[in-house]
Amino acid sequence: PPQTPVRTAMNTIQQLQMILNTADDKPSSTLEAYFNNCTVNPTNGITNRVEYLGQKFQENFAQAVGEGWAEIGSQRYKLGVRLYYRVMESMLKSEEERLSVHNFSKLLNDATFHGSLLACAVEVVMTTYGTTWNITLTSDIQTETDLSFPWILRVFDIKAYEFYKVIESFIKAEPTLSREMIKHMERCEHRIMECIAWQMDSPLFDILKQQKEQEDQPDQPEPTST
Amino acid sequence: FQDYHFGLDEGEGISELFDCD
Repeated sequence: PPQTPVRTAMNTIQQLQMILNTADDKPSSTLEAYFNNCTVNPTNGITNRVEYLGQKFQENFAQAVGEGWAEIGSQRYKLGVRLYYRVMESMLKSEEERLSVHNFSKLLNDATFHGSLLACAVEVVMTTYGTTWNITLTSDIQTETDLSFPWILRVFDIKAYEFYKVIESFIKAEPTLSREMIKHMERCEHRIMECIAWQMDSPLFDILKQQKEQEDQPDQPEPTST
Repeated sequence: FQDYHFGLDEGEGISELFDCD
């Protein structure tokens, strides 16, 4: 049968459910092994952050679409967390292979990395299920609320510049993403590059300033040992 | 991935982007 937009959407949802229905809500034994290999074990930081951001997500979701839909918000977040752990494991495996290192202490204790990775996973789930809701305010007034990107950045208080850093690695680490989802993530990238990363509170300006200062300094002699 | 433009250099990954190399 011909692919209609509804059929495509249903297929994408079924595919995501198939992958995540059997996935863990908590770090797998492989992830735990990576955490145990770290100089500073990141487990508590990671699980506390998942809990805290979950509360923020569910509050904001219910506020946006109505308290009656809070359970749906909870289900969406749960799927996002499963995808987050799945992609994290895949990323670490490929980094281990590429760099031949087993200790990812700095990366796994970086709050901006985790916040951005989790935001990316939740964005994929939210986009899969659709992010536009019609809310009835009174019996005859309806309004549309939009939970699509960059909504998740505001909810998690993530800088677009940090979110941008994880997109490409996320796509590489999750080969089951549909073509439509990759296009969506690419559109998020473009919006960040063209607009959001240049807003007043972006860390990009400090980074550019630091880069300029480094370039302006006379060449430093090489350190004797590294 | 056919239409996606990859920005990372070859041999570069998430570790470099978060200054972990």
